[in-house]
Amino acid sequence: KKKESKDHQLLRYLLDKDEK
Amino acid sequence: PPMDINFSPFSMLPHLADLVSYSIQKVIGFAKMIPGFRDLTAEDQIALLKSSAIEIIMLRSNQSFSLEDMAWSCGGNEFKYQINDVTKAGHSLELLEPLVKFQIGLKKLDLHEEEHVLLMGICILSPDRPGLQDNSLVESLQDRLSEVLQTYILCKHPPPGNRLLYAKMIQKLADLRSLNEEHSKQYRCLSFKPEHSMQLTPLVLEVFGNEIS
Repeated sequence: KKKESKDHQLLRYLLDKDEK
Repeated sequence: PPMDINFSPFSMLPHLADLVSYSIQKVIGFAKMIPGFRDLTAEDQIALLKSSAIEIIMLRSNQSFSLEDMAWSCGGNEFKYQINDVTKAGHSLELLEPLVKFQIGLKKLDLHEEEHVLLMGICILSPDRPGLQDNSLVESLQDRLSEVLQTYILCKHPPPGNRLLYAKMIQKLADLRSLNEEHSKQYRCLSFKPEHSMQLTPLVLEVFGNEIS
């Protein structure tokens, strides 16, 4: 849980992708 | 793949994991277009995506589901997936039977594309998902979409198809919750074994959880 909630690197990347 | 792989009980797992991984990217792209979604904190966006991803995948797969052969077609009619194929990815009938029943029921509602898209938005913006911080902001965004959907049905969906349509659509969201629960149960079982979790993609592991780490 601790590791999971801190990371989510791919999700963060995909959310920020294509944003201006 | 070598012949014997096709006979393993998990022969479809890498392929289905790829499909689901691709679908998760589509779900993220869709969520980003929902008005207000990007204004939520990153943590809340992640919480919503993690909890709704499988439901949205089940919802959007209805577009490729056919009542004639009870199968999902993928990239044209020559590639079809039936229950049997999904069992070869480690899922049991306890998930797949209600899933097909759900697909049939949803298909029979004969939704307009606008209604289908709004239903997906309402599903993503559910204020009762675990780990959410700002439930009331999510609720207000969801309320807005619900109002748009009800107005759309009233103005654009002719009878008899519009009869109790909104209520029937909301019932589908309840069905998705129990499908989600069963999927989580089966996924946990599956991902608990390293020989299976190693066949999943990093994105699938991140969204559905990695029991090993």
